Amino acid sequence: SPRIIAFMNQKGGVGKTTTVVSLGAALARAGCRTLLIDLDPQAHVTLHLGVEPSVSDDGTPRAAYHLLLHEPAPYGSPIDPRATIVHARKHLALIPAITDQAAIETELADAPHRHQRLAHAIASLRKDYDFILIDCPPSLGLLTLNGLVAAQEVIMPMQSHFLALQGVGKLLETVRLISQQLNPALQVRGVVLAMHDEHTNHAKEVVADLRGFFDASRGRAVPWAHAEVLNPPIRRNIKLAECPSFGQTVFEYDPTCAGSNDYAELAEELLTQPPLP
Amino acid sequence: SPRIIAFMNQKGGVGKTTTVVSLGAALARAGCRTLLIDLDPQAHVTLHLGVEPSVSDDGTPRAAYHLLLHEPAPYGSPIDPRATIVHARKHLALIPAITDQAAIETELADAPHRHQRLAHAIASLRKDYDFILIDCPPSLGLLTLNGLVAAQEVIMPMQSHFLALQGVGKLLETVRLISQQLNPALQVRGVVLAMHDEHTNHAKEVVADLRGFFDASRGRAVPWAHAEVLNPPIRRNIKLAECPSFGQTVFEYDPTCAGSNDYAELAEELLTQPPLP
Ligand SMILES: Nc1ncnc2c1ncn2[C@@H]1O[C@H](COP(=O)(O)OP(=O)(O)OP(=O)(O)O)[C@@H](O)[C@H]1O
Ligand SMILES: Nc1ncnc2c1ncn2[C@@H]1O[C@H](COP(=O)(O)OP(=O)(O)OP(=O)(O)O)[C@@H](O)[C@H]1O
Ligand SMILES: [Mg+2]
Ligand SMILES: [Mg+2]
Repeated sequence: SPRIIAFMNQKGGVGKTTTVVSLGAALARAGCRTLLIDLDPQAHVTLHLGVEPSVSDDGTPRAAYHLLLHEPAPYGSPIDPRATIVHARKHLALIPAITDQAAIETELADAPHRHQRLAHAIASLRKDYDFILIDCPPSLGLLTLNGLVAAQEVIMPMQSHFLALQGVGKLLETVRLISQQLNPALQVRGVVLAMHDEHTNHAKEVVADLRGFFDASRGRAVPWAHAEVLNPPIRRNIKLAECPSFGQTVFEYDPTCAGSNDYAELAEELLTQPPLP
Repeated sequence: SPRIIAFMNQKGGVGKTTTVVSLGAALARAGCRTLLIDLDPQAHVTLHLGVEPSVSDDGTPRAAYHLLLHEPAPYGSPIDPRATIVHARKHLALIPAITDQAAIETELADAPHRHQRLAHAIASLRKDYDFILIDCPPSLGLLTLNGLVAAQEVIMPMQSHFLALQGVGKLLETVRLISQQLNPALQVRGVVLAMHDEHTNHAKEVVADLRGFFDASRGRAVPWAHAEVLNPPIRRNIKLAECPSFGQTVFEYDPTCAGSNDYAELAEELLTQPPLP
């Protein structure tokens, strides 16, 4: 049965998409059958991999959008989520986003089971994958909530900056709400430090603060009781900002750069971790 | 009469707050009477300057929040916006944010003149200042729209990354809509490049793309017809990420670092620019 991980942080530009694509690519290269779900109307996972965001004009299911909006049986005819899947790379599949997806939060607002749409949609294809990674938009709206309800684990990419720490509490409270009301299985796996300036004291202090916070949460009845700062931190590396403009993963663009090394190591960490209780 | 500039970009973490605080501080140090307006429920300008976000419990006007929600005459009694102003530094005043401001978008949604609340609120105090800089949240919602309706100029901080370019079109269309429907005086002054990795080819290519786009817009009937990529780009400098944790501007924290130099130069650029037509 797969590990389903939502990558969320309502702050923008913190490395969610870069982590989903690069970690996903690393897991695929290690032989894991990996599915990426692009839940963001910006369609950056889709763009990063060089896939055309599939704008539907004939109503054919083409993207996460259709899965989320489609009326489940018995009101609508079932659609096969496999029809939306694009084979992006070897072992790396993608349910792409389309940029109309922005309207979706309004369209879904009154739908029955509006928080469970993604969970229902992927129920039948879960068994085909070892890892399902969900890229969330920078908000705590309906798209992110669908990601959190569909997932078992949450990973939060964030920067090792003072202002980034200010938002963590609110993030964790959202996860707690979801775990209490909609998805009791949901737990926080941890934080990925993205764009890490490894030689600065500031970054080290922020990391120490975060680790201290998680250590103090052990044994509490909270969904982050087993959360960690994941290793390694992902160092700032211009190759990671460049490769999306070529529609390439960092491993295709520069397999020996720091970005490739760090994400390969992070994949290794994920593969060797004990399961969350 | 003051220059009123909104700093907007719906993408998160691109340097809006850092630019408002650092540019504001630079202008104040050059002797300009400068007012900063913190429109973001994250209250990061307020935090950065070491000001307590003023949570009101007795209804006394204390923050941008109260200005925006207050019923203007004749329905409500007029409140003096000066009552919300905090003197943060010499020549540097602040209308702080409070973190309940997040609810404001819902509260304001049905209010009369809901896009003009900020413009009305600052009408009487404009003459006290040379510069009014408005920090917008990372969204195109009601708070940002209030910022755009109150302003004469828009500056967009952004990163010199491929993915950052993808959002520029939408940003400019929003400004165009506002200038057509709500604020005909609104024009785009330009882009501030934040967290600029000056030695990489990628950054240079992104800057060239942006400049080419603006050059091609000269003479068109669009609010960015006179927009530029402002100089200098603001180099990535860890001091800019560190100083907020001490409640200090970068000039107080390290007056000779690259961050201080670049923002001082940017202030100089703003002071010597010809007015927008
Ligand atoms: N380790 C890194 N080194 C250098 N640049 C990076 C790194 N990680 C991400 N970037 C760049 O920083 C920018 C923001 O990253 P990314 O798009 O992954 O963040 P995000 O959290 O998904 O943003 P959004 O909230 O807009 O979805 C992108 O231009 C990306 O290419
Ligand atoms: N030139 C720079 N060099 C290094 N760090 C920077 C620089 N500019 C900003 N930062 C840091 O990057 C992070 C994001 O910057 P900032 O908060 O100014 O962006 P923002 O656009 O206001 O974000 P938000 O959308 O959340 O309001 C902060 O931690 C800030 O301290
Ligand atoms: Mg993203
Ligand atoms: Mg900000």
